[in-house]
Amino acid sequence: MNIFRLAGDMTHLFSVLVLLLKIYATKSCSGISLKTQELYALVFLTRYLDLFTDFISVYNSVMKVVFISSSVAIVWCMRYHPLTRRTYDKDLDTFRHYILVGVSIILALLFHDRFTFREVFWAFSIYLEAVAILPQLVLLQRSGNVDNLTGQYVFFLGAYRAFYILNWIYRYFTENHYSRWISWLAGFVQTALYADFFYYYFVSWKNNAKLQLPA
Amino acid sequence: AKESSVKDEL
Repeated sequence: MNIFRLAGDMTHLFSVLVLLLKIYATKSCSGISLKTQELYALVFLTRYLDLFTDFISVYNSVMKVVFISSSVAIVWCMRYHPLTRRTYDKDLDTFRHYILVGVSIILALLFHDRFTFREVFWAFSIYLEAVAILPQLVLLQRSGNVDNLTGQYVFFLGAYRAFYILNWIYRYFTENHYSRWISWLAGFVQTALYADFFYYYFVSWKNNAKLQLPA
Repeated sequence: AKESSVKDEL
């Protein structure tokens, strides 16, 4: 564990807490893409298959349980909870996210570390996470004004993977034979997808104005 | 040596 990875995990955890706060405090999930939440639930379920088989550390297991349970809970909330489900922007959240799942499956079958059940599922989860934010970014552009908590949620979600890239650079220089091109490549694409969001987020923060994404 | 795989990451 290094400081970059801890910062990344804490930023990721914080983004989940901000999202939960937004849904709980405003009793609304307007501006939140259910499709991105479903993709993230799938990412965690396919990546943490080893939750019950390999014990790495208490921290590792606790964080996996937190990420799986929070993402599933949010999907359930947005789909079935009588109050919040009505506030979901169903007609704006139209990204065909099953295409992202299909492409990730093909990529995982073609590019993986070892052709084993767990490794292919792990690669799938890495590729899927890289593009999981797309429905959310499209929804933000369509829904015009973005409420603060939603903007902060997306910001921290993007920042966590940037910390992970620093973590991979750090591990590359401190650990021998540490080359994980799948994580690096996907992590780079994932962070790059946030580039324009980060730009508009910074501009809105500098001008102390409402976050506005160009349509 | 213990494979320092990225799999010990979240």
